[in-house]
Formats: sequence, C-alpha cells, structure tokens
Amino acid sequence: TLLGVITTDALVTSDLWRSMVLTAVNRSFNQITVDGDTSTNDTVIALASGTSGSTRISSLSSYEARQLQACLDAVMQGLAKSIAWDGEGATCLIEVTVTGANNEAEAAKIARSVASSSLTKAAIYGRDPNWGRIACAAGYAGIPFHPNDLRISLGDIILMDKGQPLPFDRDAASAYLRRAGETHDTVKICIGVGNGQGQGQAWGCDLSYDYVKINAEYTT
Amino acid sequence: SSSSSSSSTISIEDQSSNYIPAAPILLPEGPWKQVPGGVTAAKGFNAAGMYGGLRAKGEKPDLALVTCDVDAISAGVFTTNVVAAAPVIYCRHTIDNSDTARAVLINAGQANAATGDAGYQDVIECATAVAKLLQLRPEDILIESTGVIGQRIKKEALLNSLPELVDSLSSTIKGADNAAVAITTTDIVSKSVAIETEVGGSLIRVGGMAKGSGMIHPNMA
Repeated sequence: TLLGVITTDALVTSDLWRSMVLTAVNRSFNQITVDGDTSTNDTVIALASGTSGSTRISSLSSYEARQLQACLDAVMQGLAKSIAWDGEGATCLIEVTVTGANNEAEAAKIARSVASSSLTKAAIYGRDPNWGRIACAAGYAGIPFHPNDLRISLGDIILMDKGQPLPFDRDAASAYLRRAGETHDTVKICIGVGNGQGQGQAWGCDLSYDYVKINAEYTT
Repeated sequence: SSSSSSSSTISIEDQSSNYIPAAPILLPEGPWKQVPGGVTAAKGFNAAGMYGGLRAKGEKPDLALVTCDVDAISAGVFTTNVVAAAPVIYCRHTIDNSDTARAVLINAGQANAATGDAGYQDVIECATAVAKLLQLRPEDILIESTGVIGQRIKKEALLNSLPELVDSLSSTIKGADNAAVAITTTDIVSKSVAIETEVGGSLIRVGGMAKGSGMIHPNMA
C-alpha cells in the first residue's frame, strides 16, 4: 500500500489545488510499480495552509501555478521513486524513460508497462541485459507504434535501434546491472518509439527471491 | 552507574532499533532547494509519530498525526480498487463534502479493508475521538490506514494512544521524521522530503511523506 501526505504553505484555491494534485500524482505515484498489485488503501492527501504570505494562486495558466505544479511534481516524484527504490526484496531502482510517443499519457503507459514486466524485472535481478523482454513489454502496452521505430538503451549502451538488434558488449551491460544492484543504485532504461513529442517516465525495481519470501510470510 | 548506563543504553538502543533509516530521495533538478522537515517544513503544519501498540510485532512507531493550525485547502487521490478500504471510502466522502481539512490520522498494522460496516464504524469513531481532542469537527479529520487486509484496527489501543499522540505534536523536523517512520509497514526506509522555492514573490515550501514497499501498483484518481 501507498500512503502519502503532502503539505504546503502556498495560497491556492480549492479547485486549482485538487487539479494540480491529480496532475502531480499522475506524474509520480501513478507511475510506480513493485508487484502489479493495486492496493485497497492507496491514498494521497494534500493540504495547503496558505500561511506563506504568497499571492493567491487561482489560475492554472498563471506563472505561479506552473511554479507550484513543478514543486508538487518534484516532491511527489522524489517520494514515489523512494517507494520503488524500497520495493520488497529490491536491489536496485529501475527508471524507464519513453520518448517519441504521440503524447505524455501514451509515453507514460509504455514506460509503466516495461517497469511492471516481471520478466524484465527478473532479468535485471539476474543482471541479464535482456532487450527482447523490454521490447516485448513495450509492445503489449496497448499503445500503437511502428516496430521499426523502436530504440532501446540500457544506461549508455544501445541495445536496439530502428527496430534492429545491435551488437553490444554483453559483459559491460551485465556489469552495469551488477554495479547498480550492488550499490542499490538506479538502472536507466531509455526507449524511443517514434518522433512524437510525448515523453513519460515510470519507476520500478528488480524482482528477487526475497520478494516471494517476504510475501509468503506476510499473511492476512 | 554501569546498570543505569546499560539501561539507558538499552533504552537508547531500544529507541534506535525501533527507527529505520531515511530513504535517499532522488529529487528532479529545478529552481528549488531541499530543506529538512518533510510534512512540517511548510508553515502551519505539525506532526507526531508514536508506538500505539497496533503492530503485530516489534515496537516501531505505528501511529501518526499531521495537523494544520488553520483550515487547509484539501485534496485527496484514492485507489480505484473497488474493494476500497473503510478509510478510503470515508475520506472520499469527507473531501467531497468539504474544501478544507485540519488533520490526517494514519495507522499502520491493520488496513481496515474488507472489514464491512464494522470497519467503517471504526473509522468514524477514530475521527470523532481525534476531533474531540483537537476541538475540531469530525469532518475536519482525514484517516489513512495500512497493514494487513481483512483485520479491523486495534481500536482500543489506538484510542488510548490519542491523548499522548496529540500532546507530542510539534512543528519540528523530529515530529515529521517520527510520523514518516510511524506510517511504514514492510518498508526498509522511511520516505520524507521538503523543498523551498519562491512563488509569487514569497518563499513557499512543499513537503511530504510517503510509505510503500509491497502491493504497489497505484491506479489512483
């Protein structure tokens, strides 16, 4: 279960605050995954006291609203990533960035499909640069794109471009995954699906034996 | 002196064994600076976290409270799982009917989900008890629960802990850190962050805390 409490002293109208919070949640908490199970209790509550003395923010198109939205996105993304980083049994955080989609929502959907893939998560735990599983998870996200536009990289190593698998240094790619796992760092997967303007991110973690162990014992 | 020092050591050790380290927070770059304090960094907010006897094992804090000195503009985003927990149903209803709130009570240990009408009644009783202690209306109080699904909250233990919880409220960093630990379940680290930036000619702060480690695939709206 995800629980969050967000606070600010900015002065903002109710409708605007509720709209901004939902936007920020869709760019953060709704883009993380550990095990694919949506809890009965997931809740984020956000409170604005208005006691900072700032001007009242009442229009979504105002400069102040864009600044507050950026702050809200940042705080929620920081917290959301720490949840994926701390996924049960995880040894590393997985960050999936998708570019070239038609819009932000489609890019986000592809990114989360890859971050949710048990086969991709298990491969990363096995330090296996398995680009085929990444391509597969992007392909079943339900967002159409031309397979010949597909580009996949792992850290700085390009594994696939224009839909064609590339020769790459397998040991170096595996070492990249191992190093991230040994230091509980971040594995970055970048995926291109075309020339659109849509970009989105999702965060997850690798799938280890410990996940099963923890949850076989944590019973209802 | 050795026994007293050993007992104080034990208590300190005890204290430290009930606390978990803080997660590294990977903040995106931007025109802000990170400041300490999580939910209490922004003006007007107080927090507390304590062990209320709700957890099945160990004595890690399991009860948290966040309050605001003024009527705060409220927003809530909730699971779309149709088997929604009692606190989710209660908060959706409360936030639908009011633009503002003054406090959030959070318990770990039991999720109060799949607990039927009795579970919903438990939420009402907890909100009413917190409102009374804070001299507020029950609809000013929001509730979050996390833990084992299918179990009702240990209501007596929770209600008996409320006076001490309210007394320990503070606007300090420690208050925020204690609350961030108290909301965790299988988490290995606590999650808390705050940033400060200038908006509309004034310095404002945005902060927060979160928990989560398993059963994580949020689809909230």
